[in-house]
Amino acid sequence: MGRWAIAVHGGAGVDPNLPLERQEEAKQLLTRCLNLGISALRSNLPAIDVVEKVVRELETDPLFNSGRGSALTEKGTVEMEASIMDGPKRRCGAVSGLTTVKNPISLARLVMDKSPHSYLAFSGAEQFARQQGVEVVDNEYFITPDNVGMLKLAKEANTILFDYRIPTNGYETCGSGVESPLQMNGLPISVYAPE
Amino acid sequence: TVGCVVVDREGRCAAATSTGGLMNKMTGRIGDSPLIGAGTYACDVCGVSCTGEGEAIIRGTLAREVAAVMEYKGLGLQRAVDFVIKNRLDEGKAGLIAVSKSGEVAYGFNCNGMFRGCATEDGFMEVGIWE
Repeated sequence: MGRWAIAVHGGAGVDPNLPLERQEEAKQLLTRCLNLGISALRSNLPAIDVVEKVVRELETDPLFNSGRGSALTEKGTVEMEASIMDGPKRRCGAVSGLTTVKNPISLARLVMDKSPHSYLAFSGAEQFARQQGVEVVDNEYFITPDNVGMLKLAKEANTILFDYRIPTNGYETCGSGVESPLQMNGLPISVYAPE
Repeated sequence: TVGCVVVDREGRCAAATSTGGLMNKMTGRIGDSPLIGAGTYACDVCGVSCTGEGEAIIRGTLAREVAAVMEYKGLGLQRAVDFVIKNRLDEGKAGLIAVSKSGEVAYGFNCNGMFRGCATEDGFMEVGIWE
């Protein structure tokens, strides 16, 4: 009998000026998800069910870039994607271009378990979701005020951003800083709230 | 992007990754997270989930690479993660989490931070953001 182990992540590339309370929020969510996975492992749930359970929790919480709280496209909409893989027989499932499926990872699991394919995308994936009866919601459900603000910043800087959150508070006070040529992820460093 | 990797008491590994992609991305853009072997991979050796600059992760087939260097170079989990982060990303910025069938857990990243948490059955538990 081996020993279990678990790891979770919420994205790489973190805004160096992320306010402490946001850092604390992130740590609490990560701890909650670890504990969710640990109690499932202690109840001898198989690894494939544990990873799906934990990622569903991360998708439902708006803090990280997935499910509710997803990054926005140039049009201000949400298009989500996910994949899951079971080591023993290397079975796998993946979805892309989802706009209404509340938990993309569970649809990826259904692609693995209930379809003859390993990857479905856009309208085909949405159609499969309805066939399988998974929970669907309006696209607005996934859009948060924070991300609407982030998209505005990204458009003003004419850039594409990956995983991090620019602090919502303090932004208006730091714009007066001397315009430094230094860029962070395509945005002028002066955008960030000084420590 | 969010992810979870697990090995259970039977030594079975699994990996899952989910994302909204990049802020201000073009509609129709597909990143690394749904691509098996790039953002997500699991076999009977390990389970891996990646995050960061999708285009770099795809080009480096990052998740599969961890399993490959374990299989073909005989590296342990943490050394495999360190090798892949150091040698397979070119100038790209990314991070990943991984577990091995023997109950180890590891992570690595070459950017300024990664939201991550890990725990093992012998009581180890860590939650962090920065280096």
